[in-house]
Amino acid sequence: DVAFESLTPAEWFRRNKEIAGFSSPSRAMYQAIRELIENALDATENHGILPSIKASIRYVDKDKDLYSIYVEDNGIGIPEEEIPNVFGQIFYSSKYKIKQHRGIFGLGAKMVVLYAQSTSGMPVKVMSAMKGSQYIYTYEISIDTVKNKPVIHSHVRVENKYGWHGTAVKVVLEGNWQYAKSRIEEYFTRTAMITPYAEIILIEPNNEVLRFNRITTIMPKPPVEGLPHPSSIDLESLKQLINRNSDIPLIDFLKENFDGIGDETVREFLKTLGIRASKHVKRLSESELRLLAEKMRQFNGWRRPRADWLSPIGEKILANGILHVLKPEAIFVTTRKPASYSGHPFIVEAAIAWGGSIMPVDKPILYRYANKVPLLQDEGSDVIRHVIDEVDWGQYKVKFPAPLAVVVHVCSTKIPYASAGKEAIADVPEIEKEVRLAVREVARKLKVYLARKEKEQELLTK
Amino acid sequence: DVAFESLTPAEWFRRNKEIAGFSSPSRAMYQAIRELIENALDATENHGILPSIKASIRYVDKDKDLYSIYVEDNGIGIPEEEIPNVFGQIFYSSKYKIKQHRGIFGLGAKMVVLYAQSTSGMPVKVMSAMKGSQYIYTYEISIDTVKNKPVIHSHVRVENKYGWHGTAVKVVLEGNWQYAKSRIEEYFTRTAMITPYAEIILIEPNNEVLRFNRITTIMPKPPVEGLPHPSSIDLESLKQLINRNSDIPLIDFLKENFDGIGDETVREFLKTLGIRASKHVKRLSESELRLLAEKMRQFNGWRRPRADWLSPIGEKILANGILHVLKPEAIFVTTRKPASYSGHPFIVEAAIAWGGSIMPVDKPILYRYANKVPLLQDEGSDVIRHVIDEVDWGQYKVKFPAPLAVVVHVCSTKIPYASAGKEAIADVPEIEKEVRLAVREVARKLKVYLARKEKEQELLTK
Ligand SMILES: Nc1ncnc2c1ncn2[C@@H]1O[C@H](COP(=O)(O)OP(=O)(O)OP(=O)(O)O)[C@@H](O)[C@H]1O
Ligand SMILES: Nc1ncnc2c1ncn2[C@@H]1O[C@H](COP(=O)(O)OP(=O)(O)OP(=O)(O)O)[C@@H](O)[C@H]1O
Ligand SMILES: [Mg+2]
Ligand SMILES: [Mg+2]
Repeated sequence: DVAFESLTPAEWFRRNKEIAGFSSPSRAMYQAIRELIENALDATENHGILPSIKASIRYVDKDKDLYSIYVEDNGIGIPEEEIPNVFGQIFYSSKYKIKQHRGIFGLGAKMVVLYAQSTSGMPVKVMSAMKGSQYIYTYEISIDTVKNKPVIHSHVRVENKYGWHGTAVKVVLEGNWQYAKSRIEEYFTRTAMITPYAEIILIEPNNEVLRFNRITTIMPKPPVEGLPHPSSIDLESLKQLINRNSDIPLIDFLKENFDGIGDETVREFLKTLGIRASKHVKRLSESELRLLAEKMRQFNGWRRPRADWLSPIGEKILANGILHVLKPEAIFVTTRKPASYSGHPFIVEAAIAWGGSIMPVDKPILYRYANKVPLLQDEGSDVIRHVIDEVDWGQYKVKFPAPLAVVVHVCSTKIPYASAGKEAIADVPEIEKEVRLAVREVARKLKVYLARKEKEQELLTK
Repeated sequence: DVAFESLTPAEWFRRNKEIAGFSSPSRAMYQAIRELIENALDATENHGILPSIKASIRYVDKDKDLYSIYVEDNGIGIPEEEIPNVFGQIFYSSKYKIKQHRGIFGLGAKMVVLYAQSTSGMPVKVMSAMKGSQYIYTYEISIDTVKNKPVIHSHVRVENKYGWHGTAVKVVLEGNWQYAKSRIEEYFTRTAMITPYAEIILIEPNNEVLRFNRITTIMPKPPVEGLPHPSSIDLESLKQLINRNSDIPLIDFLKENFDGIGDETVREFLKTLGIRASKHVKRLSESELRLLAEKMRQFNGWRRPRADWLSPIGEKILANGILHVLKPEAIFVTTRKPASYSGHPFIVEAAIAWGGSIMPVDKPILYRYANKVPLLQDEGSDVIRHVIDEVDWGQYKVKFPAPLAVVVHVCSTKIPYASAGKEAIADVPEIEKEVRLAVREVARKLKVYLARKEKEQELLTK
C-alpha cells in the first residue's frame, strides 16, 4: 500500500541540506559564512556603499564542535517587517530580478538558520537598521519547517543613537574549524583579490585576525535593474507578464516589458506572425500566445541584450588584484563583450598569471569566479574546468610543470549554477563557448610573451 | 528601493532547472529519460514485479529539435486521484519513507513535465492502472507554476479489457539526440548490467533498437519500510514524530518509533538523563526535548541500524553483470557490512575488473552506482571519485596504463546527493570511509592475483 505525502520547501531542504552545500560539518561551516558574506556584499556594493564587513568565528563548545558565526555589514539594512521572512521563509528574496547579484535563490540565509537550528537548537539573532532609521531592530528567529514560516522568539527595538545602518547576523552551529580553516581563509583571500574597495576582517576561533584593508575607494558602477530579453521568453513567463500588466495593445506591451525590442523591428515581426500589433494583450488566444513565445525566442532581429544590468570586475581591478595576491612575473587580462544564453546577458573575464611567486604545477591553477564570488568546491562539475582541461597548452609554448595560473570570472543576471550550493557553473553551451574564447585570447598573449622570452634567451646564450 | 518576493517550488525550479540537471537540451533529454526509467524500476522491482520496461525516443520536429519520450512499465500503477499531484505538484512523493528507492525527492516526474511544457508547450500524457483495476485512466497534465498545482487538460477512463497494470508516460520536449545518444545508451547498458532480472527495450529516433533481455527471474528481496535510527534524530524530527503520535509514555514512544532501541538500554539511558521513562511524551518540556534529541544522537549504546530497509545488488549479480558486459580476465567483488551516517543505514559494494576486453587506461575507469542507478555526470563532485583519486595503485602492483575498471555501488535509505540531478554523492565522511575500505579490499584481492601472475611469468621465462 502506497502512501503519498507533500513537503514544504523548508522540510525538503531540512532533509536534503547537502543539496545546498551543507553536507558535512566543515563544509557547512564554509557554506554558512559564505552565504552571510555574500549577502553583506550585495547589501553594500550593489547600493553604492563601500563595504565594511566584520566577521568572527568563535568556539562555543569545543566538545560538541559548536561554533558561533557572526557577520556584520554597513549595508542598506532590512526593513523591520521583512526580517522574519528573510530569515524564516524559503524562496523569499529581493534578488529575483533581472540584475547581477551574488544572491539568486532566496535560500542562503534560510539554510544557515536551518542548519544552525538543526545542530545547535538555537535560533538566529539578527540586528538591522536601514539608512536614517530611528531604531535598530533585533529579532531571534527559527524556521517552522512544516509550514515554511518564521517563528519569532523575540523582537526588540532600541534607539539608533549613532545613526548606524546595516545588518548583523549571529548563529550557533556544528562545524569543524580544523578542516574548514584553509578553505574559509582562501575564500576571504580570493574575495579580497577582486574587491579592493571592501574592508573585510575575519576573527578566527584562535583569535588570529585575517584583515583585508580597503585599497581603493573607487567602486565599479552598480548594475541597474533590467528587462527580460525576448530570446529568453517562454510561454509561462509571457502569460505571467501579461497577467501583471493592464490590458494594453500588444506592441506597447512588448516594447515596455522587454529589452532589445525596436519599434520598426517588432511591427515587422508581428506582421509575419499575422497578429495585429494593436490587439489588446489580454485578448490573445492560447495558440497566439504559444506562437508569439516560440517566435520571439527564435527571432534573430532583436537587439543584443544590454549589459547595464551587469557589473564585471574590470581589467584594471582584476590585474591589480592578481598582481597583489599572486605576485606573478607577467599577467594578461581580457574582458569579453556581453553575450547571452537563453536571453540572459553575461560577460566573461579571463586572466593568465605567469611565473614570479607562482610555483610550477602539472596543470594550471584555476581561480573561478561567478558574479564576483570565488568558487572553491565542485570544480569537476564546472564548465570552466571542462574548458581549461581541453586547452592544448603546448601550442601556447607552455610545457608542464609550469608556473601558470588561470583566473576566469563569469557574471550574469542569472548564473546557471549546477547546484543550490552555488559552487559550479552548469554546462551551458553559450557560456562554454565564451569561456573558451576568453581563455584562448589571454593564452595567445602568454604565447607572445613566452616566444619573446625564448628569443631573448637564445640571444643571451649565443 | 527593495522589493521582496516569494516563489513556489514550481516557479523556483522552472527558473532554476539546471539545479535538477536540465542545463542544456542534450542533458535535459538524458535527465528526462532517466527520471522516468527510475520511476518505472521503483514501481516494479520494489514491489516484487519482474520489470518489463519499454522506452522510445522519437523525432517530432527535427527543425525545432523536438522529441517525444515515452516510457511504459508493468508496475503497480498510480491511484487515479493521485495522478494529477504525482505529475503536477513539486515535492509530492510516495518515497519520503525510510526505505531504499531510486527516487527520493518528489521532483523527478515534475521536472520532466516542467521542462517539456516550457520547451514544447505541451502537457504530459499519462496512462495508468493498478493491479486488478477495472479501468485504465488517462490524463493530460501541465503544472501551474504560480500555484505549484496540476492543471488537468483531459481526464478519460477506458475499460481495462486485458487486466493491464502499470504506467505509461509520454512527453514532447526539446532535446539533442546527437549529443545525448551515447550517454543515454551508456545509462541503459549500465542499468542492465546490474538489473539482469529486468527486460528493457529502447527504440531510438533512427529506429535502432537497444534491447536488454531478462537473464534471470531471481530478484533480490525488496526492502521493507524502516524506522528512523536515534543517531539521526534532531529536535525538529523528534517534535514532528511526537505530534503525529498519541500521548503515550516516553519509553513506549521511543521503542515503537525508532530502530535499534532495546528496552534495558533505553531505561538506563533515560535514567542518566533524569527524565522519567513513564512521562507522557506530549508533556515533555522544550528543554527536555532538546536534551533528549542531543543525547539520543550522541549515545553509543543503540544497536546498529538494520539493513532490512536496504537492497544491495549482491556479489553474484554484480560479478555476473560485470563479466557479461565488460568481459574481463579477472574480477574481484565485495559487499561491505551495513554502516550508517547520521543514522541512515548504507551498504557499499565494490568490484574490480581486470584485463580481458578492458582496454589499458591511464587512470581507472570508474562505474558509479547509487541505489542501483548508474551515475554518469558530475563525476568530479562525487565522493567515490575523490576516494579513487587518492588510491596509490602502485602498492597493489598496478602500473598505468593498465586494463583496470572499478565499480562502486552505494545503497542507502537516503543517498546524500550533491545536487537535485542525482548525479554525484556528497562528501559525507562516513561514506567516504566505507568506500575507501571497500576499494582497498578488492584492490588487495587484485594484488594477490597480479602477484601470482607475476610469479607464473617469472617461472615461464626461466
Ligand atoms: N546582510 C543583509 N543586508 C541586507 N539585506 C539582506 C542581508 N541578508 C539578506 N538580505 C535580504 O534577504 C534576502 C534573502 O537572503 P538569502 O540569502 O536567503 O537569499 P538571496 O541572497 O536572495 O539568494 P541566495 O539564496 O542565492 O543567497 C535577500 O534577497 C536580501 O534582500
Ligand atoms: N511509473 C510509475 N509507476 C508508479 N508510480 C509512479 C511512477 N512514476 C511516479 N510514480 C509515483 O509518483 C511519485 C512521484 O514521482 P517523482 O519522480 O516525481 O518523485 P520520486 O520518484 O518520489 O523522487 P525523485 O524526485 O527522486 O524521482 C513517486 O514517488 C511514485 O509514488
Ligand atoms: Mg543570499
Ligand atoms: Mg522519481
